[in-house]
Amino acid sequence: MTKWRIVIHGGAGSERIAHHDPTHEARALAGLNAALDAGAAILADGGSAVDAVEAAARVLEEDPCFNAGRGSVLTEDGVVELDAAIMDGRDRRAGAVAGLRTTRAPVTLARRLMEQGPHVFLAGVAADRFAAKAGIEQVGNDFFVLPERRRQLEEALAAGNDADPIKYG
Amino acid sequence: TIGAVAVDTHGHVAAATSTGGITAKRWGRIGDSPLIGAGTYADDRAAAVSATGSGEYFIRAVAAHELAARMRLGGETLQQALDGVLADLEGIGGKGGLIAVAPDGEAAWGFTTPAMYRGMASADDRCVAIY
Repeated sequence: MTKWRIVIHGGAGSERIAHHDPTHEARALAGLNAALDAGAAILADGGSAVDAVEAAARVLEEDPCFNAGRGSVLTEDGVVELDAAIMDGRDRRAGAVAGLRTTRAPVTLARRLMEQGPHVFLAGVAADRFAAKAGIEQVGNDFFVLPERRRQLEEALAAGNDADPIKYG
Repeated sequence: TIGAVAVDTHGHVAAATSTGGITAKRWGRIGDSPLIGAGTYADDRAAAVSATGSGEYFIRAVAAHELAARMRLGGETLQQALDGVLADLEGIGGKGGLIAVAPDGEAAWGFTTPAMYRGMASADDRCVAIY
């Protein structure tokens, strides 16, 4: 029997904490711990790696400290567009989605596509429609948008071509 | 960008990555995260990998698959393969981080940016850090 293990990341950036909120670091650490807890509980109980990575990713998508799901950065047009992928090493099945605007759980949609969809990769409004048809929760785009991300967008737009593309990634 | 890689008690690996992209992105830009082989990859013959960073470079390097290929075809260890991919990325101007696990339970990570949020848990070990 293999010793189970899970590793997570919450992004990499050009500054230690590119954030104005002094509580951000503690909240981010709590979010990472919660994601590890979610994945580790599945693995410790003999569950599958694919269940564990989906569970951990869902916790981080819901946590506004990270650039995924709620709390994502904004496009030039001031909306959130979400991308996600999941892959199972047993048989290299995979699911991927891009440009989502209303699907609350992008990684869960990717998982659903991997297991039930006829394709590997869906994009845009049609992917959101696929999610709705599959019974995956839909929300307004405002659900994902935080005031801090609007401030960061304004900062990036003001910086123009000098903006660091991964400062808040 | 967030991501997770895991190996279960049966030695099967999996990877997941999710992102909002980059601030002020235009023209329907898509980065590496949803591209199988670039930002996300899992193969029981080698490793599961999730990436974060300057996506255009990870796409060009086919980073996640490259890590697995270096192990499977090149015989490198998980950490050697991960370090090699990050070095290759730096050579073409890319920065970011990778996390990976192998079917034997080994784990590795690395990053070339000043900061990275990451955490690891196993049956007898746990750490979380913002560097």
